[in-house]
Amino acid sequence: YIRQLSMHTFFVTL
Amino acid sequence: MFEARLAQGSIFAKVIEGLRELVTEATWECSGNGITLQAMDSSHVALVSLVLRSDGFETYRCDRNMSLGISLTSMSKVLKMMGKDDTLTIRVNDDSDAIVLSMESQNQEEFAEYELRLMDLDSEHLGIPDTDYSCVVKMPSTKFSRICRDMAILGDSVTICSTKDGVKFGAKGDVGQGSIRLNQSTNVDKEEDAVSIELREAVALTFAVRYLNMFCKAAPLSNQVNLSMSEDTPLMCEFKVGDMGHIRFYLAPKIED
Repeated sequence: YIRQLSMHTFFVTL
Repeated sequence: MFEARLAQGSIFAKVIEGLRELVTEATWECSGNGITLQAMDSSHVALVSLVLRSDGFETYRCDRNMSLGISLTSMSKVLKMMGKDDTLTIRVNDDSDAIVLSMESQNQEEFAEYELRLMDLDSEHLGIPDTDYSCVVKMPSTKFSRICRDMAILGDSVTICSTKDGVKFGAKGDVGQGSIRLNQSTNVDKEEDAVSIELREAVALTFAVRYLNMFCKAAPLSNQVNLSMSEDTPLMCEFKVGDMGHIRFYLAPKIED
């Protein structure tokens, strides 16, 4: 199964 | 007051066409340095970051910093009314809740002006870390567009494998599987036709091809695209906007569980 990661996994909200 | 004039209005139209499939509305940040925009798609899988520096405009005036919430869908429709050689001026008057787009034909015989209402948008701003990517692939943007279109026929995901010799795009799905391998160019007449790979470490990453195809809407802006990759890091897909700035798309990878 291939899971799509989110932008929030890598970049933090300022 | 904010006012920016672009002799080649078509460049701005291409920027909007490049963004509007991924994000339908976004907040433009205008300052003395230029215009920037950062936005995510609705599912927070991809992010776009646009920079248009003030010195790239024929005239540029920004008396105070402004955040302009704009419907890119509406702006795209308005910009379709622009002639291909028209000059474009973007203006926001003080205390106004609208952005004015003025288009002037090259022979100065036709002058059109449209107003778009500004929107109050809740926008989330993310910090994008400076990254030393393991691999940067530079290739013709038309070639990248064609590969992404072709890969979408085979499956939802495309795996990009890059080594020092070349880069391979592969997809598999219910109908079958396939891959395209590009070798690093050794001898090209025109730099814009070249495929070049700067590599510190080989990478293999999987991405949703649907987003890559959305990024390719920005391909008409630039002959070349840069794909910057590191393991377990979002892809950065960059198109230059002339010598005035860039559009950078970031895409979170897919992982096998």
